[in-house]
Formats: sequence, structure tokens, C-alpha cells
Amino acid sequence: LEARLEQAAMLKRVVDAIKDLVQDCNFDCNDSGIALQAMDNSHVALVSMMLKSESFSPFRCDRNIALGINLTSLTKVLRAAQGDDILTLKAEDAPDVVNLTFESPESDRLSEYDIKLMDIDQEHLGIPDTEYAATITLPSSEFSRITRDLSALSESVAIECTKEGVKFTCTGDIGNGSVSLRQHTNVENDAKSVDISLTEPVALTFSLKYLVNFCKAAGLSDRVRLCLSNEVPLLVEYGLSNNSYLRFYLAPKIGD
Amino acid sequence: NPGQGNIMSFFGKK
Repeated sequence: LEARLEQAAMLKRVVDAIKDLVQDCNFDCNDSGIALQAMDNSHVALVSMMLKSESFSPFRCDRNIALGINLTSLTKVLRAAQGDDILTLKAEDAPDVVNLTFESPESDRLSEYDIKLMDIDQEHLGIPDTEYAATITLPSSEFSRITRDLSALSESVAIECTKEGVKFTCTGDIGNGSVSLRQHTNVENDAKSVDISLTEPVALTFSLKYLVNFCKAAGLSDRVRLCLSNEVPLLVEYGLSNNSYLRFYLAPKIGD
Repeated sequence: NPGQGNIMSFFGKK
């Protein structure tokens, strides 16, 4: 494997966004790119990352390899990279280590690290293709704000989407709260728009602790997409350039 | 964690 990223910031942010949710992960490398799928310890949430080969330049992967990496270790090494450094990942066939180099675009500084790999016996889950009943695309900062504000009151949030819009409601010991958003087009700045596409009304309840955690990815993208259907996991997607993505799935709370 | 669904009951093992 040899994969060169123009900006180390992308990998730094991805790892930062998932490291509190999942610890030891296989980075599955093949000629289409680098993928990661992992559940949190309590099997409530699933992280699915895809960094397409087009996000790297150049990208070369001659044989499929799984790089088992501890994300705490990777975080320690990535801390040594500046956001605008050029980052190159390298691994041999049947590797013991993954090699990372960080090159400063402005100076002749080159740093190089090896991280020991681990054997991780990870189960891959089959994520079915789903036609979601409701898809909401909103500013990622807005979604972060809603989850943060409501998590101060309650452990869980009900998300209801109807043709009127989407409503986030919570009930806690000190009282209750809600935030409603309507479809809204911002003509000055499309990134601030709220798009709602609905085929049938949905109402689901989720743990806010996980949603707050997912929002650590907000720095990766101005926009976030929420996909919901009744009685299936919520999909929270942060799109990256070149069709790469970071997706989180969250199992709903089960009704009384 | 009562009332919390498990992701594996929605997405089967590959």
C-alpha cells in the first residue's frame, strides 16, 4: 500500500471523530480505497468510513490488506502531523507495521513514524441498501447544536419527521425541550439550507450520548445528512470530497 | 441499557 494525502487534516479529523467510539479497527485496503467498519463496545452504534482511492494522489494497493490499528496509538502519531502536511501511508505485504510520513509543504521537514499493527478479529456486518422514508440534510453545526442543547436535559431524543418539517424533542428531570426545523433554502449560502425529503412520516427515539459523539465529525463537512425509516437504525452521514464518507449508524430505542 | 436496540439485530453478520 502507498497512499498519499494532500492534507493530513482529513485523516486527523476522521480519527478524532471516531476514536472515542471505537478503539481497535481494521483499515481494509484494496484498490478502491481504505475502508473501516467497527461497532462500539456496547453494539449500539456502527462506524463506516470509506476513503476512496480518488481522495489520495497517488494511491496504490497491489494486494488487499487489513491494517489492524489501535486508534489511540494512531492519534498519538497523527498529533505529530500539521494539518497541511502531506501524509503518506505505506505498508508492505503481510505487514507488521504501517509507516506514516508527514512532509511540510513549505520546508524540507520530513517526519516518519511506524505504528505496530495488531491482529483484530472483527466481524463485518452487512448493511442493507435502504430507501429511507426521510432524509434531512442540514448544516453540521446546526445538528451539533441541537444534540448538545438537548443532551443537557435528557438522555434521549425523539426525532419526528412529517411534511411540516423535523422536530427533535426531549424530556428530562428538569423539564422538556424541542427544536423544530422546516425545509429552508438559504439563497445567499446553500450550505445553510435545510433540505427535507419525505416519503412517509417517521418517529424514532435515539440515545443523545451517541449523537453527541457523532457530531465530533462536524469539522469534516459543512453538511450532515440524517436518514430515517421507522424501526431501523438512523444513518448520520458526513460526506467528504471524492465521494469518500464517514457514516454512523445508531440503533433506535425500542418502544415501551 | 434497557430499551436500547442492538445494531447487530438490524445488520446481520456478513
